[in-house]
Amino acid sequence: AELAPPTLNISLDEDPEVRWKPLLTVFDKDFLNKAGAQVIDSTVPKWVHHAIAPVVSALEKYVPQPYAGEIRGMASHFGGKISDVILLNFAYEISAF
Amino acid sequence: CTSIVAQDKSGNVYHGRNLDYPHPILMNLTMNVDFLKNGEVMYRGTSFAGYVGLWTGQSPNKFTVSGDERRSKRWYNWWKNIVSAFLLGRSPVSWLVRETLEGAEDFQDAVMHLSKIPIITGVYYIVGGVRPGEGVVITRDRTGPADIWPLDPLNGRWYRVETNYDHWLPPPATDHRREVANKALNATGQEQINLETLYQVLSLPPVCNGITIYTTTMSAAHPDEYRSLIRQQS
Repeated sequence: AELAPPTLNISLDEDPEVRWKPLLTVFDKDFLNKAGAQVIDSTVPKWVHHAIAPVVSALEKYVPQPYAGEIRGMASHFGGKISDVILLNFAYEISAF
Repeated sequence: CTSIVAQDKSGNVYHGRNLDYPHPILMNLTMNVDFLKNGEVMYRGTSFAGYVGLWTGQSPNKFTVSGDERRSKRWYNWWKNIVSAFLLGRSPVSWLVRETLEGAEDFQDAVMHLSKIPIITGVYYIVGGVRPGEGVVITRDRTGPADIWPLDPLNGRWYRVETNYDHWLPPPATDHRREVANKALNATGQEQINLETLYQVLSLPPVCNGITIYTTTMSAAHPDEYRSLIRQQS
């Protein structure tokens, strides 16, 4: 059986840091954190993850708007590390090597 | 991934895609997102919770777009991705999709954006429009297009299939997705192609396979018919 995914309304009129807040009406915060950790663990070796976390955090200032604000907002809403949300958002570019 | 853009005998353009990724957890993170501006849907896409980019999207009555992975042939060029991202400030490929959905005026403008704006690493962008002939596969390098492969319905090329290999090269002998999709589209025929038959083509194994997360079918001229379905994985 195929399932239709949930639909979310994201208002571009909202500030980037708060516009993804409706995610929490559809997805459980703990589930999101666990799922994110699972994707990272299977993509990046643990020691590399620990080693690059501070570097990735420092790179945040190079991320352009509105994505920087959106990523920061997501990390804040979900209680996750900003370096992990950045890693997830660069998953394709990372998996390319 | 597999993306297909096709045109029926009446000139309607249809676009479908399978998103493949070897993480079943993504099935539970998949969502449709309506991006609103002044309360109106400016564009729509299918994505994963926590991910701000788009690999599949539609600008209503303008164009549809999907992205398929293009692997680098030389793994040791990974450092170029780093330079490309942080020193040259280029966009991740999924952010350019979103920017294009937000800013492009029409199909032609979208194709220009997706072809020319520098990105971090290579990808295939597949774009469908609202007028006859408006369908294209763009093979992207970091700095620009490696190839543009448009529909050519007047010469019988009424569909284009893109998986994860340059279309002018044969795929690996073990990967039959392109071949199966081509055969199924030929069997369906231009008279019978529509969003439903396109979905059926995308449901055939191995086009739809154990790592297919979701299938989307869409047609920019009929934005309400945008449909994504999460696949059961074997």
